[in-house]
Amino acid sequence: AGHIPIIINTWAFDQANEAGWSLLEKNESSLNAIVAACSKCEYLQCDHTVGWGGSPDENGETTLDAMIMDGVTHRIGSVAALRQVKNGISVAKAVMEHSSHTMLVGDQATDFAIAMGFSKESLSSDWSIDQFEKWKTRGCQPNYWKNVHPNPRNYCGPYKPQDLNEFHHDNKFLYKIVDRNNHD
Amino acid sequence: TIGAVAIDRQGRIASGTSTNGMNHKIPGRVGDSPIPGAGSYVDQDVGGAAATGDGDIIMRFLSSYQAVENLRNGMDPIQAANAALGRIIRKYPKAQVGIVVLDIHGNYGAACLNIDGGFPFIVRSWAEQSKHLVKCV
Repeated sequence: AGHIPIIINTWAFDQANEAGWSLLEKNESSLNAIVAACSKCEYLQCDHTVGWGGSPDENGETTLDAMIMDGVTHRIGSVAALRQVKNGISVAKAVMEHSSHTMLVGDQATDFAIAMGFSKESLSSDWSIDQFEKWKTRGCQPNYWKNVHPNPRNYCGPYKPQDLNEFHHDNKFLYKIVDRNNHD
Repeated sequence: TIGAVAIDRQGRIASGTSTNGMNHKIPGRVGDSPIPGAGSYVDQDVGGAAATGDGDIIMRFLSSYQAVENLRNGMDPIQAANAALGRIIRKYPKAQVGIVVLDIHGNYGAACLNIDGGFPFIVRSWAEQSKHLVKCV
């Protein structure tokens, strides 16, 4: 049955849900509730899939993606590959509130965040550094390369493009990488 | 990733996502979470949705937008969620994706593809917080 106010979120992140609900209960806006829920997960590093200190890339760096959308006005703020700023959803809200753009990315998103008063700091954690080191010792497995040489199923990079007519890597392995501890 | 959709006491709907992406991704790679219509989408007229899982696949189908359009076309949230993922399964039958859908009246539903053990999601309204687990296609 339908009930309002209400908040629903993906995965079993109950503390994030509660953070959002606590604002809805106080008659605050759904936008603020979304920021509270996502910020809570960023703080808690939910399953290492949200916030700083998780999901290192091939260079060992953690970057953040976040978006907020207002259903009434269709305003959106989004950041992608945000570097060295911990507050992904809050920076996304700042994009929505302090620019007429929709999405900022990478170092330029970082510059925007700093201009809006956010702090620049490392997003690495002991956990992410450990994940990165273990990944290297496993021969950089798994990874997301295909049709390159050396064979990405057996070797680390750097890689160069492989002639597609010469050899075509099966990418079905990619589906096995995603699970409840590794997802977008 | 967390994806969330909320409706406040004034009936205003909003959504959001936050993630650090995939482990060991190629530097510069971005998933579905920051892309409107992919990671989440809301429309005050009908409702909203948030997707999670393999962002490289989700962004090719704009699954959240599709789910909201399904609501607009008269589906209930569960039907809308399943139909949105149906677009994916025809092209990528092994993709791992979950989606939650909330209509503007506060009715909700979810669906998933290939997530071991099912797809959990959390709901809170005036009643106590409830944890749900949907079985995947």
